[in-house]
Amino acid sequence: LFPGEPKWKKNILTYRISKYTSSMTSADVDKAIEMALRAWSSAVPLNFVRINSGEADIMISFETGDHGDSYPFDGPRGTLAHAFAPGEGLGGDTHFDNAEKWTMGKNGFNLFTVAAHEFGHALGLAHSTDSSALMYPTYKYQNPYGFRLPKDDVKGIQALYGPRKTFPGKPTVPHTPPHSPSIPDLCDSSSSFDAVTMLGKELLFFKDRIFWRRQVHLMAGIRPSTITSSFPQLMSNVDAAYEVAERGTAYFFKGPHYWITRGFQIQGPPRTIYEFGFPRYVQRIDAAVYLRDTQKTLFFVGDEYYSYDERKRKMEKDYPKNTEEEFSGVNGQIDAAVELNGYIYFFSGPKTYKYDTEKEDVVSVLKSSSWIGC
Amino acid sequence: APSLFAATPRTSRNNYHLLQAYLVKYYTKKGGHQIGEVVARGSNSMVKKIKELQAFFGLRVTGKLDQSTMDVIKRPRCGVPDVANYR
Repeated sequence: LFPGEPKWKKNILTYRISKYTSSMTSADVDKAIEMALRAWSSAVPLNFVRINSGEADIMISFETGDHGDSYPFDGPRGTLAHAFAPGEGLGGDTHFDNAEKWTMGKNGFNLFTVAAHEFGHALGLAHSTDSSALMYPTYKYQNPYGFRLPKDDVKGIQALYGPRKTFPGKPTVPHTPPHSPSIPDLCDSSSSFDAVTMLGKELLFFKDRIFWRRQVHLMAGIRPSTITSSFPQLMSNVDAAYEVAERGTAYFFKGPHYWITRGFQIQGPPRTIYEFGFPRYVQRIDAAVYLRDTQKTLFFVGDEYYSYDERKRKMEKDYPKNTEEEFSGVNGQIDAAVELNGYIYFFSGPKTYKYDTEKEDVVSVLKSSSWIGC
Repeated sequence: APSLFAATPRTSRNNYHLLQAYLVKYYTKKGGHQIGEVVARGSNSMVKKIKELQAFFGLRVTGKLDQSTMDVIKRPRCGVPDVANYR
């Protein structure tokens, strides 16, 4: 939320598109704006009414360079748009940089995506540090069709306006999406998994709000499910995970916190990763893998890794070390890692490196998505 | 402050100017004397702002202008500052 938590005091808000862009038809602009507003009104008891003349609560325009509000636009790329927090006059107004190429699709900047983000500001939300949130400040395409507000945004907007009632007269219920979260299309994606771990006899693959379970040697029956359905505390975007099978314990990392589980049962509240001995500048773990032979867990952070002695429960000296220097043939940042049949599988973007710890070299490279049957 | 830069001198200068503009735009409260403060090359204030930026984006907090920080700076984004009292 913004400092002082500004919000609208009424629940019917007017909006007006006062200047259009030449890069899209007016009809498409109208549609993108309407859909972006609906993304918010489906979560909170706010209603948006369009007007075509006079002063609306939310004045929407495409502007170029200096446009009189002390926040000049900077031409193509850079700043795409901005919006003002709720209030009189300029409050709620939303400006898009007319120098951008605006589109309804992916070829250029998707207007729905940017407008939905800006309307979050116009309703009282500041930027989020959660990279899966709509209110994260950098551009990431969102499909307008079937779009649902991420959890962090729902939490933020409902903190200001409360949840939307389903029907007049019925009890107030929290906003729940009508369908399960969209499943990331890993078969047609250059992205990798967020985290991979063994859990008992299964391999778990995490991506955004979804995870896949598969038997190690079986490709059949791999089905996605929501993280919240099995690990409600984790909600989404697991950074790293590993299991110490001898203890029957698994560890799930998210930002500076981690959770311990026995099977799918979370044990106790989250703890901080600094208990492992990480320096304070480490704020999240990219990947973790437990090596059964040495009983050590490797934690990957950026282009470096740490080694944690599970027997002594202590971080080893002389770390971090450079990952590419120590693991010959493994290139790029490690997204996830898991040990299987004596090999370490490093997931980096669309590639998985199969690393032989005895040969100390990569012995093959697989497509990351092949793990879930693509 | 040579430790701020790891690239070639020309790229470093360009990156520096980009960083300067970015920090002024998104990591400085408008209308104060802090704009002058933040642009002082190599000053603690600039390092502090870089650290703020890195912490906000979940990067490794070094206070140095490394590649991942430059990547974030070059990414298209919303014009609302991450830290300022934007009203």
